[in-house]
Amino acid sequence: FHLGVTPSVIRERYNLTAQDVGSGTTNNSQACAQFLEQYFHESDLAEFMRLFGGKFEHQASVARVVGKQGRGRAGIEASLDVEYLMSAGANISTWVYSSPGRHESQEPFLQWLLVLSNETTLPHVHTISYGDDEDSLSSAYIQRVNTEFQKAAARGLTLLFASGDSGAGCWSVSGRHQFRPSFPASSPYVTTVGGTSFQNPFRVTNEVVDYISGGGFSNVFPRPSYQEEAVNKFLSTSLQLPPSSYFNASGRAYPDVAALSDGYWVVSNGVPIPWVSGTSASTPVFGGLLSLINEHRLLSGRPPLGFLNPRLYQQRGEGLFDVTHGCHESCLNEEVQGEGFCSGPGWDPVTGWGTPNFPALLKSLVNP
Amino acid sequence: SYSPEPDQRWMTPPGWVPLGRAAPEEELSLTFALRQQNLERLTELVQAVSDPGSPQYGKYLTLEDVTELVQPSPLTLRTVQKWLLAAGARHCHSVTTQDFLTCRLSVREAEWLLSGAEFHHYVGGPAETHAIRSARPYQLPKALRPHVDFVGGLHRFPPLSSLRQRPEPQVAGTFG
Repeated sequence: FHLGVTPSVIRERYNLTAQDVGSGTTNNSQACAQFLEQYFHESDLAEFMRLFGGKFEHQASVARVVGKQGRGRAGIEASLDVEYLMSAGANISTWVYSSPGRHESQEPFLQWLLVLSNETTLPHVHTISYGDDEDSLSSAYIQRVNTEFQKAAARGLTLLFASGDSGAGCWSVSGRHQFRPSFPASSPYVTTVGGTSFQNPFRVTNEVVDYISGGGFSNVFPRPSYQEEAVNKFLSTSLQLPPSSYFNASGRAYPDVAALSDGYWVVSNGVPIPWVSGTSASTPVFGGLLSLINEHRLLSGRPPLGFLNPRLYQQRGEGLFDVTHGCHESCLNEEVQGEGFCSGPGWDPVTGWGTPNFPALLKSLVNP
Repeated sequence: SYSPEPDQRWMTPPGWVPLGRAAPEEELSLTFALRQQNLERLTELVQAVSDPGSPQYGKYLTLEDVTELVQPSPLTLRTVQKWLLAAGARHCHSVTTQDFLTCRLSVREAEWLLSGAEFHHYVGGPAETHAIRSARPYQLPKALRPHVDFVGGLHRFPPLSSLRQRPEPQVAGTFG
């Protein structure tokens, strides 16, 4: 019985033991980035770990804050990112990137990309809560940002983006409703994280779709070869496909994976806050578990995971709990009645391959 | 001249309120994305280091390797720097890969450099975030088409929070 998601609930659901923490002896590191001009307070992290971190070894302060911090009020998103990245990827050196204090004429997300192009040494895993409607961005911008993700992938960085909190999205194109894909979630060079809920919100049970979980098909990027088989299988077997006019079936499909995104406890400005939800919660959780896998890889002399998708799809979701119940939201009209895509066996555009079963995921990703 | 981003939304997004014109001598910080080189080769390398079946798997590049591969051509660097200096841009700084240039310009200089642009102040979201953005699309001299991908700081607004604090889930019946 529990009253909302805490680190203990996460570690129980994803089969983490008290030993599944960083060793503190490697150059392993992770980072979270959010662009809401929110401040992050170390005191909140310390309080969070005092309340919820008693059962596993952890660090109670971040290794580096990139971006000016001030004395303003902490933001829930900034607090959530750090607290769950450092409790899933426990005892691993963590950087926080936030952008308060930027010049008013600067674009926060673009400034973060410049940091990636300027720092020789960067954390291996980055979890980023940022997304815009694909249709609101120029193709020049989208293509160039996609190249920046390739630069990061070539350097072995793992970039995890939240899939978004509007389900399949919805907009009207020349009078007809269509689903509305999100970028950078739709980039073929990042790993996108969707969201789930417990089937029974007060127990650690199996997971079902969180109706807000972003997902769908890009209108800009064609489907990458690594997901051809998985997506074609979904399109040919799903019993609840929306009308084909709502989405671009040949586009890059996302998300790739998922984790719990509903009902989190967060400490912000010294106050424990319940029922916080969004894929910006599931993303640091999944990122923290990948950092633990990197820890094992580094300890055995292997390189970090890097850009995960080709391997993830080759292994067909090995090591992940498949989520097969539930659909996410979309257009509220007669035709689809608010329902976007629905999850199903194997990969689907709501929860990807599913949520992490840590011991099995570790086994499938630690070698080679 | 030409528009590098003809399909970029430039209307004010929901949640943001215009506060009026920026003064001509106010200072802006704009980011110029310079055209890179060898992008096909970069894509090949990403496949090679990310595919477990590849002999290159896990043999990642360093930042220096990436720089050597994608940095803009000397012609691009020279052309863009001359253009910016002529407009009065100052405090320009680049990144290791040299494919981004961030400069300080006054509103007046920026509106001269980026024809069509018109800078306004905006405020948005619960945190009352401030931004200066252009309420009109911009154009660049045609000679820059081979050298500049886009200019950052004109149209894309900072994100507003997406997190929700949902009401406690109501589960009928089965639990006390």
